Amino acid sequence: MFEARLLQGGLLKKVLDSIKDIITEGNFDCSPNGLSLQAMDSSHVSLIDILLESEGFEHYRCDRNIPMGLNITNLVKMIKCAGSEDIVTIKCEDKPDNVTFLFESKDNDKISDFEMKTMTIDDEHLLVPDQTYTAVVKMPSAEFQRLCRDMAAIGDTVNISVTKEGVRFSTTGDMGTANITVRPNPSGDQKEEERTEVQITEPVSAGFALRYLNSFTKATPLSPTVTLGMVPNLPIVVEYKIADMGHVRYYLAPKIED
Amino acid sequence: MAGQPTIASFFAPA
Repeated sequence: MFEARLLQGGLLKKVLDSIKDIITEGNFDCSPNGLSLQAMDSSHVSLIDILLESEGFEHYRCDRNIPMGLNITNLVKMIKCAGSEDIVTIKCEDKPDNVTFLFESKDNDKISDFEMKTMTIDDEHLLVPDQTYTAVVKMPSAEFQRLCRDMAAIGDTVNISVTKEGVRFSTTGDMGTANITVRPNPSGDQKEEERTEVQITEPVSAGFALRYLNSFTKATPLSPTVTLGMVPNLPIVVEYKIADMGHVRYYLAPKIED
Repeated sequence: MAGQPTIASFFAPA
């Protein structure tokens, strides 16, 4: 059986908010290491990779690997019924037809349980290689969100160029062009999460669909910083770390010049 | 115009 108790139930809402615009269903894989999900958007252009490590839960029991296929839209509806401060317990049997969600209020004066039907999802798992990124940019997640939103007001595709001087985001649309350069600022008085840091072995440049990058920024409430990893001619990774728990990562295929 | 390949054209099936 699988049973996991999460003290910060609000975290689950944030995780679901970060994927609900991209996928409509997904297999949550319960394993002794934690709860994970890998899923592609309907156009198979991007890939979501979530990991919530077992150590991050107050109680975690998983005897064997269990794929828990869930409709994300319905899951969002159920988790919405939890208070943001509620403790959430997720429970299911080894071959589940249903998953139980138990919500306990912080003061233990209200307990609710919801049962949701599982579904069989035949999805293709992809092997994401462990790779060294040619360029890694760490920046405030709110700044990245703002930047993607601003770029999307002008064009559909953003070109991201990373050099040791900084990261240049450029787009072109019917009304004109936009360029935003973010420079590394590791030496100021800023707190660590307010800094922009760039690590590169060589300059990298590629174009990406802003529609997807904008969807990824729905994960902003999960982390004060976001990390972009780029390798020439490979998908970009956009990573939001979840403190003491794991991550939400998005991979997006680059645009290819015809 | 730039084309949009799928993610599976970069990552092999697991």
